[in-house]
Amino acid sequence: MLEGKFEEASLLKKIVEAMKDCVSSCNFNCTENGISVQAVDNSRVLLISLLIEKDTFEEYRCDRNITLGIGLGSFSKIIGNGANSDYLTIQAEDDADTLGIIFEDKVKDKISEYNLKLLDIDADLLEVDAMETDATITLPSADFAKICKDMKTLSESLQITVTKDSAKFQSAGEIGSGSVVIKPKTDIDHPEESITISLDKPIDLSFGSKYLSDIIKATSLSQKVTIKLTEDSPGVFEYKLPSGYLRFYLAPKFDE
Amino acid sequence: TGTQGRLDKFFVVK
Repeated sequence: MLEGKFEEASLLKKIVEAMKDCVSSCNFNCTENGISVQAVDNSRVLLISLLIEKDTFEEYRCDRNITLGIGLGSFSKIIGNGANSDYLTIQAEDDADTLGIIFEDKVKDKISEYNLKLLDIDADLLEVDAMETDATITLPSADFAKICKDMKTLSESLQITVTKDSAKFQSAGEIGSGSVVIKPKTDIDHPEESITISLDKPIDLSFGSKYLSDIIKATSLSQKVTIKLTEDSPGVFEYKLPSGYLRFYLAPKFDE
Repeated sequence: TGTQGRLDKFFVVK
């Protein structure tokens, strides 16, 4: 049996909102250590890797490994029925064909229960764990979201170049061109505003703006985003959870 | 503005 209780429904809401426009359905793999998901979008350009560790939950138990096939649009509708501050418990029997979703209002004496029909999803898993990294940038997630939105007004591609002491984001299209350069900065009073850049090799990569638009839907999950880049390899965009992460692997564009 | 790559070019199936 699986039972996981979130202190606030808002966390699961944010996770599902960040995933549902990229993949319509995916398997949630539940073990005694927590819940993980790997899913690839239909065009096989963007991969989502989610880990919700056991410690994220107020209470967690999973007696036997369970795979829950979940339609994210339907899941989003049901979890949208709870208030952000409610306790949210997900519950499934070992051979369940539904997922129980229970909201508890912390003030009123009110409990709401829903059942989501589970799906049988056949999906392959990609080996993404052994990637090397040439450059790592950590910056405020809201800043990264604004850069992606601003550059998307110019072009369907965003070029990222990283040198020893700066990262440059630039786009060029029919109406013109633009660029944003960021440099490392330590803000002691507001550590969430700090920017770090570490570099083994200079980077010059281009990514599709429409996929970046999907990635930045995770902005509300974390104040920071970490971008790991390697020449001629997918970019990794990581939003940390209180215990775990939501990562996106985005295949780069290349010149013919 | 370049050709979009696919993940299958970079990662093998587990």
